[in-house]
Amino acid sequence: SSTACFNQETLQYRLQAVIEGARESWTYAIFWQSSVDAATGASLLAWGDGYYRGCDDDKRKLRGASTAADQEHRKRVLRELNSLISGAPPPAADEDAVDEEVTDTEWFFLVSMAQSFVDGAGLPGHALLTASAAWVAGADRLASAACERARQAQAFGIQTMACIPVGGGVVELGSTGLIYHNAEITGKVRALFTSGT
Amino acid sequence: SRAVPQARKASLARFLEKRKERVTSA
Repeated sequence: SSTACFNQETLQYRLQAVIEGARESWTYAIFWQSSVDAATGASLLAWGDGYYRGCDDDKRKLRGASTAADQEHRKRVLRELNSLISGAPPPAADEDAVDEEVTDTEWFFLVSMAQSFVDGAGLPGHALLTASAAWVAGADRLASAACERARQAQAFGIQTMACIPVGGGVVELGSTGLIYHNAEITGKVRALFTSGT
Repeated sequence: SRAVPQARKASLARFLEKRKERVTSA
């Protein structure tokens, strides 16, 4: 519907405004939309929208965790997704003009679209449940977090993850850099996502 | 493709389009 499209568009602008207007270098922003499962009554956070900025040293980080087999798999999935969106049959591997390697952070952002959090699970769920921001800075802290998503983020090169509860869901910010908690960005996110504009 | 929820599909389309732009301008 046009309403859904309008909301989707404003979400994108807000996420972009958070990332591009921040003093720090954030790699991505995701809005996890809150809802209640009609069948079970469970609280659910699922993908609402995301903005991927990337990181300046994408190329350098590229070979961090991914093997040749990983890259083959990622490229194949991307070709299939491109085909799903465009409606055209997927090109053969050697016919694809755009066949750049898929970075770890791109891949993490992409797989995030399929994730969801039930009843306060994960860092986004915890932020929603406690109505307070969850901020994890440092690869070692992410790696040892009691949250599968945080550990996965670290494995894909993310060093900082912040989850900020807002009206209707949670805004998650991720960065390949080390960013310590600051009230400026949490305040900005809250302002952007509660203004209703 | 009907199984792909609309929000994810819109985000995915945007991500792929921007990625194509990034790659071709690099």
